[in-house]
Amino acid sequence: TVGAVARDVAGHVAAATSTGGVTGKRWGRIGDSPLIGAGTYADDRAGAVSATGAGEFFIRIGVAHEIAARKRMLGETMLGAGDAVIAELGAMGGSGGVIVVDKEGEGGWRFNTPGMYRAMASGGGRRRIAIF
Amino acid sequence: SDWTILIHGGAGVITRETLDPAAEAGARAGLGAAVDAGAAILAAGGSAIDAVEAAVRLLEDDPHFNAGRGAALTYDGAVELDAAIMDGRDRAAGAVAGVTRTRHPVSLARQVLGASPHVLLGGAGADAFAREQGLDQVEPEWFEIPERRRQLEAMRARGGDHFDIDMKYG
Repeated sequence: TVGAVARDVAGHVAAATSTGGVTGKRWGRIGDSPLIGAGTYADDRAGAVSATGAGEFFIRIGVAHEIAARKRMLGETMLGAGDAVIAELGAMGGSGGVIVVDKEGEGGWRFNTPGMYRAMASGGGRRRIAIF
Repeated sequence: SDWTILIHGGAGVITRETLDPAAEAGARAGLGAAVDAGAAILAAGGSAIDAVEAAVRLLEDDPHFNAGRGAALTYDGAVELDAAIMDGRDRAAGAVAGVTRTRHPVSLARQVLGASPHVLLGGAGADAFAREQGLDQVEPEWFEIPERRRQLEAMRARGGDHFDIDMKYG
């Protein structure tokens, strides 16, 4: 699953996610990626999230919306909320990760797997590509 | 900073032992190209939603990642692609599920957002909407790469189902 989140110079955020699902899927199985709030979410009041991982768990938790809601209503940082939600995901037996950016432009990732293909760049000159 | 972009290309059992150097180099190059494409839009004052669509389109074309070309195959050996996009300005959203012919599913999701009153379209109807909207259509073979066929055949030979290998091949 691939995805992107961004915050532009006007302070607006957006998220996008795209996937082939899992090898050998049957019966029209759909994961979290196209379900708004599960694998993809963007709200200028909080930030944007895109997820990758075991979709059924992301759907049950509503991971992307949950992270944004914790920022908006509890005042947590997006990364702090990401920590909490990925911990909950793991406790349920799920695995995967998220990329997040908040309305102020602070971004990062959280995952509970050995690796996640990921990259970031910012207007401040930061550019990073990582896998493990 | 005044703009920020992050991308992902999947997560799972990715270790230095399971990822060969050529695949790692290819994945890193693909990630770099995608994040740079989005960054260029943002640096020029473009919108976040244009940036995320541009970045994901490149990842969909890159066979190193499980989306678009290089997508995982279904049990029957087909491709069924899903995508979503959301704009934080007004929480406008578009998504598609189980589409089979659109080269860039994220752009189809963007059309659902901008050219329909709906949020999520699925299956044959979503394919028809893509044609109606004039989005780039390809034969299903365009999405398939040999490695994905090998992974599917290995799974079927074991008599497994997709959850046996969820995070390895998904």
